[in-house]
Amino acid sequence: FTRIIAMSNQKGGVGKTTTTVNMAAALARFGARVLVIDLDPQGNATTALGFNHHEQPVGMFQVLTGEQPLSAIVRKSPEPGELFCAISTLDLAGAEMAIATEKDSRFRLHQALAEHLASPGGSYHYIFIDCPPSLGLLTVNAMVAAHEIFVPIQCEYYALEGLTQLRQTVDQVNQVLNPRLHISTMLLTMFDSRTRLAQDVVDDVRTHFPDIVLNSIIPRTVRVAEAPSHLQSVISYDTNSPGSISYLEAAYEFASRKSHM
Amino acid sequence: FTRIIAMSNQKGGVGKTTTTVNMAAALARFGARVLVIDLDPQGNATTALGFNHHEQPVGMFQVLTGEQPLSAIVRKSPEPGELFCAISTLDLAGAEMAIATEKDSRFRLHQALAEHLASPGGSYHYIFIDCPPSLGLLTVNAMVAAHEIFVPIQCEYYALEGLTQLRQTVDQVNQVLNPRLHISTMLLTMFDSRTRLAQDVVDDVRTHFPDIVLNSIIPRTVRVAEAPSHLQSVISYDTNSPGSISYLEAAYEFASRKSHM
Ligand SMILES: Nc1ncnc2c1ncn2[C@@H]1O[C@H](COP(=O)(O)OP(=O)(O)OP(=O)(O)O)[C@@H](O)[C@H]1O
Ligand SMILES: Nc1ncnc2c1ncn2[C@@H]1O[C@H](COP(=O)(O)OP(=O)(O)OP(=O)(O)O)[C@@H](O)[C@H]1O
Ligand SMILES: [Mg+2]
Ligand SMILES: [Mg+2]
Repeated sequence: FTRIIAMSNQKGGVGKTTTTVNMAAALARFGARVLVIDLDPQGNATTALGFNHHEQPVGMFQVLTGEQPLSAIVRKSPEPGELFCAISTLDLAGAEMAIATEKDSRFRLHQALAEHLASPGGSYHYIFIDCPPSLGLLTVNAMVAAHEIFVPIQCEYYALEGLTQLRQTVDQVNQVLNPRLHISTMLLTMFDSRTRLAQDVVDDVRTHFPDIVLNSIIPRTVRVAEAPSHLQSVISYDTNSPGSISYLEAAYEFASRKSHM
Repeated sequence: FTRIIAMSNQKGGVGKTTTTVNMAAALARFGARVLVIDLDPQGNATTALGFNHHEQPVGMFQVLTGEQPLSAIVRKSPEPGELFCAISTLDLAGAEMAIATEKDSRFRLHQALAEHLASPGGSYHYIFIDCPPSLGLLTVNAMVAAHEIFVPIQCEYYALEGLTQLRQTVDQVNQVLNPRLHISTMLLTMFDSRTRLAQDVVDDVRTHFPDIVLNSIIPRTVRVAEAPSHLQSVISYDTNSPGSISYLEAAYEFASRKSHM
């Protein structure tokens, strides 16, 4: 059984890519077979997993327009374990305009993924879809293809502002396009113990979402921020650092909480 | 002469809203008359300037669809000086879909702003447009309405990745829609002296963009992050803190560099 997870939060810079890359790397270390789909035109997940998106001829844009099957753009990551990445190139920024008027524009990823999972070698324990900071057509594609939504929450003031909109969008997609979709997990990240505000956000989220927020909290650390510049996950870059350990704990907790369907 | 400035960077969480609010507050303290237009559906600038966007009946959505003139949604901020805000409400998230098929969809803000500037009381020294983290229709509207683009750059690894895309979009808008548009200013922000990476980004940006990057650098500080939770700019919240002083310096530098037309 494959868990298909959309990593989404329309607030920018809250750790979607960092969480996608490090959860995927941690689960691959535990022996799982993991696919990361980079659906953000910035291509940060592609870069952090060791690929140069300027050098790749094709990527997720060609998959969404139907020119290439997903299998054609899946690459094995240099990270340890069975970790793969469906890479994105800069032209993905034009995907929303390119497919917006197609009848099945919201099902493009769902169809491409179903085809890939039916092909030889297309089997995974976890599939993470890294979303851009918006609730537009790319994110809707991820929500139609996924079974569950994972929401990273930065321990800063604006953190809770956007959750209402996110829940509204999930409800709409659930009712019209994908009845399995639900917010399964929240992870508190960039926790800075120097500020009272961070603890307030933690208390707030734990009060409002007791059943879905993970107990593990990711601290704001220099090593987590530096890892992508070495084209590694923080787990490979500095395994025993607080950032790496907290992602390993979060991945273990996530894996052991079966997502309710 | 009014300077109309789009605060844009499609990378999320780099300090667009924080820079919009604090530059505007600093310039208002210097005696300028300043308007902030909140074009981000998250409404973070509206909140940081002291308004509760859940309680407002109308906002920028109604302006872009043509139901309301801009004058109807401009509010005076509780911040010191002549600082005003064209507020946004959550329904702005639906604006791109609502106007996408209209012939003049990219000129909606430009037209609404021109009308407001011609009306009594519609005169300002600076107009800042806070953009969402994308290069979609809302940001294009800002780029058509503005004369210059101000790009906040976070001192982190992904900082330079997105600048190519941003420049490409600016070039397209400049050639087709708005020949005055240019990137006038860059500001390095969230500088954390604990990490070597931050200094690398500073050196990189100063090498590539020597003429437009401001000398002032905004440090990553707890007071800057806490100010919005008190519904204040950092300048009002803690005037003599390093974050406030660096924004006052950046505003002074920005004001004295006339934007080349
Ligand atoms: N725990 C952490 N400690 C320190 N820095 C972090 C941490 N998590 C993320 N970062 C840094 O914060 C910045 C934002 O993180 P990231 O890019 O993962 O967010 P995002 O939500 O994917 O952004 P976007 O909205 O642009 O897609 C990055 O520079 C990243 O390296
Ligand atoms: N100099 C700073 N020091 C500490 N924290 C900061 C600083 N500047 C911004 N922040 C915090 O970082 C987070 C991101 O900043 P902000 O929301 O302004 O970015 P943005 O680019 O507007 O994000 P989005 O892409 O979602 O619009 C906020 O929680 C903000 O309070
Ligand atoms: Mg990202
Ligand atoms: Mg913002």
